[in-house]
Amino acid sequence: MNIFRLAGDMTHLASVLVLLLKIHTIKSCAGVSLRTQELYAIVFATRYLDIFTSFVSVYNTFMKLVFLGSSFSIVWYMRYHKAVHRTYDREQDTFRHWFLVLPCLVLALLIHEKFTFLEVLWTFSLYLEAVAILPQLVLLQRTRNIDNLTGQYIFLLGGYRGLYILNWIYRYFTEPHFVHWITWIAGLVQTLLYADFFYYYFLRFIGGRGVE
Amino acid sequence: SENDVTKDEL
Repeated sequence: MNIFRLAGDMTHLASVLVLLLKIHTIKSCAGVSLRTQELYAIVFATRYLDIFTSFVSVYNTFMKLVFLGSSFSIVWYMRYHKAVHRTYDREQDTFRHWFLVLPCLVLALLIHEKFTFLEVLWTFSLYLEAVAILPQLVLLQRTRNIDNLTGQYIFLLGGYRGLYILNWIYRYFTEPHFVHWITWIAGLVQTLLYADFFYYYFLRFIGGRGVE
Repeated sequence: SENDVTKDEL
């Protein structure tokens, strides 16, 4: 574990907590894409399949349970909780996210490190996570203004993988044989997709306005 | 194995 990866995990945890805070306390999911949340639930479900078979550390298992539990509960809240569901912007959240799942699965079947069931699904989760934010970014452009909590959620979610990139650079230089092109390229694509969001998000800080 | 190294990340 290095400072970049810890910062990345904490940023990811913070993003999930900010979203849970928004949904649980003010019972609102305005501006949040249910489709992105559904994709993230699939990402964690396919990435953490080894949670029961391989133990890395208490921290690792604990965080996996947190991400699994939070992503599925957010989807449940947005789908079935009456008050929260009412604030869900169904008409605007129309990105065909299932069209993202199949290409990622095909790509994982073609490009992976080992051709095993767990490894292919784990690789699939990497590819899917890279594009999972697209429905949210499309919704963002349609709903113009968003509230601060949603903006902070997206900022933290985009930042965590950026910190992971620093972690991979650090590990590449400090650990022999630490080379994982698939993880690195997927992580880079994922972070680059946030580029224009980061641009407007920082403008907001400079301009002191809401995220336009 | 070297691959297990990756799996120590979230």
